Amino acid sequence: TDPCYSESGSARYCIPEFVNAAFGQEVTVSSSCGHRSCDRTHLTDLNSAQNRTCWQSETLRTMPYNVTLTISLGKKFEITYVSLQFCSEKPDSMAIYKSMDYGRSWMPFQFYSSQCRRVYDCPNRAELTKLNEQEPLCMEMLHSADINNAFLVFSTLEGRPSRSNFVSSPVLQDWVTVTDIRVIFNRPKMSKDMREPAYFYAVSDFQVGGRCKCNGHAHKCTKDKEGKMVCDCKHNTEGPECDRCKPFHYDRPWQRATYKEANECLPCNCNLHARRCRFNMELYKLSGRKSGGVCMNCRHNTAGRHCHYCKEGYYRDMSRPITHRKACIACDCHPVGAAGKTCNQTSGQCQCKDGVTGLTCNRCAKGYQQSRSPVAPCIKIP
Amino acid sequence: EVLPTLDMALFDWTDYEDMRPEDS
Repeated sequence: TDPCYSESGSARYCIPEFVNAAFGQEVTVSSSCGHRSCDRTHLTDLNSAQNRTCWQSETLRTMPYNVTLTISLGKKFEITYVSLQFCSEKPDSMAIYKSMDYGRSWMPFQFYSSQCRRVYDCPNRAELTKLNEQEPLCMEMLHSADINNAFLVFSTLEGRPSRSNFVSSPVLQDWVTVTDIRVIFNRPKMSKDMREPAYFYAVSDFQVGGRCKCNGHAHKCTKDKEGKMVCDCKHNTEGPECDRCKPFHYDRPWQRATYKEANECLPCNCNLHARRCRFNMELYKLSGRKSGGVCMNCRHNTAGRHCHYCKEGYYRDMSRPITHRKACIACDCHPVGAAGKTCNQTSGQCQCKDGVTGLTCNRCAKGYQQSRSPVAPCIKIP
Repeated sequence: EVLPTLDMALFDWTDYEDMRPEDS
């Protein structure tokens, strides 16, 4: 069964499984001690308590003590935590940044410091309200007794007012969306013995927990032909994050799925006479937010936003359904007897000149006879 | 009674050449 559809076949909210998106991903580091035992791959390999493997920075003897770890997830994810397991003492000050555009721009996600204002120009533990819940916080770094097995977990939604209503909160959905995570260790925990300071950072596990972002329209992500990770989109959606409607499915605007409503993209109703359509917001609003699709290039001599009537010069063959490719018949108005080329779109009756009769205006009416004049083809019999 | 159809050959196109259909 497909988790994106109910047993009766109706669309329903679906999401990919929760994963450690960092697992197995390459980490770019600005400093590494250079030995096999401190390789950066140790950051995102299998983290086993029995066989801990650690990445370690170079030994830093002078300021600045900045060391950067960058991980690219290769796709947009909605993440709920970033965690680090240290092999060394936790740093005094560190920052977590996120990118939503594959590393082109970065924005702060969270800061940790014993001196938030001084190091990051950020208040310590600022209060979060619905007005600022997309802003980073600065927290004091908590140091555990077991300094060689310390954890740091940043929960992206913790303390944010709309977290219990995440599915309906575009602000928080945006807040947790990332393509890349960057951790910058800015200051180690300083030793009291300042005679010969030498610091390093060491981490055994770097995790990014979350779900592949598919906006509620896919239950898994796969690799495309080019090896890029993309959502396996359902509900007539497409795009790397199922972030748009498939062609010809523009009868209502794209929307993210919710628990209550799958918001699948609906096909335009073109009565089998068009292959393309576009969305019109005005028509959508006028219809009571039900239908906004407008068919393009209606074929088989049809016209209208749903290709639901015959174009000028054609009339409906009522014995056939409108979906039939021959549902519209040419008017065939007589070139002399009719006043024009168009006919009644329902009956097919052409507009006849005075004294002319017949569906196509090809006969003189009773009491009339044909003349020699094309202007008045039928004249009254004297 | 079936009324006869207009006979195109009977029309005099002398003054109305621009109205004449191609096949008449």
